[in-house]
Amino acid sequence: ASDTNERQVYIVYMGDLPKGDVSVSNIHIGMLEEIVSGVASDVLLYSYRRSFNGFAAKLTEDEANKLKGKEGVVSVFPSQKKQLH
Amino acid sequence: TSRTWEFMGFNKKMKTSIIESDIIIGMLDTGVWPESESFNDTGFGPIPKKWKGTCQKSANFTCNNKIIGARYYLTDGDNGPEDFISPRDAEGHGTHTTSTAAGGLVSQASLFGIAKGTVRGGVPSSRIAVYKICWSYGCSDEGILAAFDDAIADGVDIISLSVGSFIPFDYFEDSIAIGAFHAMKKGILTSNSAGNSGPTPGSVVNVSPWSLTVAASTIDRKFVTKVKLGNGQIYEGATINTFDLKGKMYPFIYGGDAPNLTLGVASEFSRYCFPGALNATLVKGKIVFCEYFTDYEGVLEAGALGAVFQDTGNKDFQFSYPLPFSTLNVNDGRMIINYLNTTENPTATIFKTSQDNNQFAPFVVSFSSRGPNPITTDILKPDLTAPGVDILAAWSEASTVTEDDTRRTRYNIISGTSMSCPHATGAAAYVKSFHPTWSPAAIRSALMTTAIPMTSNNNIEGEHAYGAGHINPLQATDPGLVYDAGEIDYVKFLCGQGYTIANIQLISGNSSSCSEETDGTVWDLNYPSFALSSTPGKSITRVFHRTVTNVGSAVSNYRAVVNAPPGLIIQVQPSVLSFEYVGQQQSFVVTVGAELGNSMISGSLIWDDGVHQVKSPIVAYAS
Repeated sequence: ASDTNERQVYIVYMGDLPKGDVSVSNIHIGMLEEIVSGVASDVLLYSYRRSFNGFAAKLTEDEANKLKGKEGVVSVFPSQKKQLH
Repeated sequence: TSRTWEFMGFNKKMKTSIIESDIIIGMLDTGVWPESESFNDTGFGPIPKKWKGTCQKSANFTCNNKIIGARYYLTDGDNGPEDFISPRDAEGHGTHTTSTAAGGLVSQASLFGIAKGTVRGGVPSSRIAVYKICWSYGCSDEGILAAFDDAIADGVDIISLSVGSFIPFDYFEDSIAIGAFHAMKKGILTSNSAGNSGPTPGSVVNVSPWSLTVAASTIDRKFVTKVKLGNGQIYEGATINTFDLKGKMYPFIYGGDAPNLTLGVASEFSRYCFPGALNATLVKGKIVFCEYFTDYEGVLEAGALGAVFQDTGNKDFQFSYPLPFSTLNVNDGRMIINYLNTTENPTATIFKTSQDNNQFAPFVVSFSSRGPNPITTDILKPDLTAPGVDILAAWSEASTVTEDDTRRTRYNIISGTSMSCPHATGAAAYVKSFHPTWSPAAIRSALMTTAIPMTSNNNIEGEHAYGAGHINPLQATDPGLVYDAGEIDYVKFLCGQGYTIANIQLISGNSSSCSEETDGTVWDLNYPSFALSSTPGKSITRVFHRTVTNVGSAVSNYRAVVNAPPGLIIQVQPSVLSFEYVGQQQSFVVTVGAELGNSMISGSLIWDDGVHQVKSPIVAYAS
């Protein structure tokens, strides 16, 4: 059983890029600041902002669950390792 | 690829597009070995103006006019000590897939003389953009998404991705499906491997309806490794043996006669040649016969010169080994045991692998993942099949031929849906080079409707193994009609699949709405195949609405030709489609009724104008 306080990588998928002159990275950092105790940029691994909207961050299970209910979030799921075929 | 593209009709006289060198293939894989001759940029002009990517700076990697872009995505815990922290390929897989899709022509390529010939990609004049997402410990979702994010924005034309999970995930909890969706929105087709978990039913992965899912099949070449006994008998085995014993006969010993007594191993176990089971003193310098396929570690560590294994498994693909090695079927294994038991000083030799004709090709290889589609049961997946068995292609010189091997090579022979996927990628790029404005769905349709039909004679899973059939890239440039689809069609599909309006609006980035009028049923997604499932023993009827776009002759009449075996009723309305100009669309309705027992029934619909045969499989099955 995993420790719910243990951080693991989650993908937070937010769909298409927002319209207009918006800093997507700032949105991602802002969302993390609301739920992470500590420095948000320390847990952010990737900010997807060129072709679609989302980010990858090291989160606890509780933090991931909080993000699931946020407006603008399509899905939050733990990162998996895929295999070569 | 020293045979695969020729097997599909590619030759020196084939037509090529003058814009092939503007096509950019995005390879999401383990990176590439840039010094490979397959990526030589001699004769290439400047980088296409549409390219917006970069060559990520690193000490041991530079791009050229063939490899025009390269990036890598590394997070903690992904890499091992052997990995290069750069787009350079330490593993071999990415070099192999990239050269298969887009490598240049290299003559006299082989694996130590085996499969010698000219290797090539489907679009040898195309450009390559490398996105290294896979490392020693796998390919993380966050890296895959980062690569998609970049590749789409960089301006690639096709994305090739030969990785996946062991189990399928919901479309928007799957990094590959998410990336492929946004690629589709920008007009980029994603070509995916179907997985190597076959022949288990429902094992296919990467099944999003906006991507191309590729199974793996054989070509008309097979490799044979002969074993000769001291009595002159010769048996045909199934491995890739790169070692040449030059016909010299060596002492031959039964594993059961060489138990490692110091470890307390009995003859009943040493006959299987498990690691630690063999007496090194007795087997050193000899060829060992083992009664069960347990891989090579046991004989290698005991110092055997070579090994012959009896194998009950599938023989439709081959592995290489770090010592002379062949596997024989059970009947031949019995003959060997009889020889060993009745001969005072038994001897044998293992010949270097030779090639033979595979008269049953193409058929889908046993390991290729099978449908039914586990996420959307009424969309047929895999979409089609392509060569993926015993493929010779470029290799990383940082990697050995096999594990436990010290030999490095510039070309290697491996199998997988990883190998079939880049063949389909190359074929898709080839089509795109003639039709640069075609959508991802149109390119997929062209590949599917022109596929060479296959039969269930060699694959009992039928369309669940091979989809529409075997790719036929030359014909795919002239499909006659295409089943096109764009973002709005997939949005309707997602509505029909029960995704919330809020999520669909986020995904699409617009104010799309779901309603009874706009919700698309699965059966109405404008897909070039037809699938319907029900519970065993039930009869079902489904109505499919489709629209085709004329991309053939301006004035043409297509007649519906239906193939419906007993138990399947297929009606098409109207049964004739008339076109007056290129780009004209015509709609029709297919009603399929099926009396299902416990398995599947399949037929087909062909739109035929006398020149083009636009083929679609129709599959009804008990789910």
